[in-house]
Amino acid sequence: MFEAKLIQGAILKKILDAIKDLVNEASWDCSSQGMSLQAMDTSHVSLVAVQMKADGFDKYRCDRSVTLGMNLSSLSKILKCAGNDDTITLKAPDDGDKITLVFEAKNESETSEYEVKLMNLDSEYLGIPDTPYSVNVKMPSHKFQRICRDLQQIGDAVTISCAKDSIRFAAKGDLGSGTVNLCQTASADKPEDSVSISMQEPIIQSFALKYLNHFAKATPLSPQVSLSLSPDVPLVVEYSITDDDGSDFGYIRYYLAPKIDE
Amino acid sequence: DKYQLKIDQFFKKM
Repeated sequence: MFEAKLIQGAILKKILDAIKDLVNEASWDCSSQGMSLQAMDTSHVSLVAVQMKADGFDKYRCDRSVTLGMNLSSLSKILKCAGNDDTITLKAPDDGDKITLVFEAKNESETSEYEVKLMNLDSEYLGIPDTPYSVNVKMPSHKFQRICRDLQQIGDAVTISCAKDSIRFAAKGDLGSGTVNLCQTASADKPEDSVSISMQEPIIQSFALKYLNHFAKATPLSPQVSLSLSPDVPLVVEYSITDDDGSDFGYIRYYLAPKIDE
Repeated sequence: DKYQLKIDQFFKKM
């Protein structure tokens, strides 16, 4: 039996909003450690990895590890039926062919129950090496979202370069070009507004903005986003997931293969 | 897009 209860059901709604347009079908791996998912987009250009720790749930029971394969747009449609303040409980019996979602409204007697069909998916699992990166940048997630959205007006790709204590996002296209330069901020008065840059070596690399704009759909999950870059390896864009108390619940990590020079 | 690399070039299948 698998059962996971989340009083802040909105977190699960936000997670699905952040992945459903990138990946159609994926499997949740549920174990005593928690729920995790790893999937590539259909073009195999990017990969998303989600982790929700067992102790972040308000109740978590997983008698034996289960793989819950599902259509994420179906799951997302069902989660739209839950209110933002609802408690969400996921339930799956061992060897069942569906997952049950129970939504409970706060301070009300209303509960609703939905079922989503499970699928047997042929998932490829990729091993991601834990390597140090040349550049790590932490910045406000809304700023990253804005930069990606603005630069997609100009071109299809962004060139990210980092030198000393600044990071530069540049795009060019038929209409012209645009650049956004961010410098490390000095004060830590409001940590969520800060930009911090740690650089081992300068870097310059290009990425498709279409994917970065998909990743930015995770913005409501976290006030800060972390970018990690090294020469000739995928970019990592990470949003940590915290609950209202600020406790660490897990993360969404997106990996994006670079573009090579035209 | 011939300039776009694929993600599975970088990570090994488990």
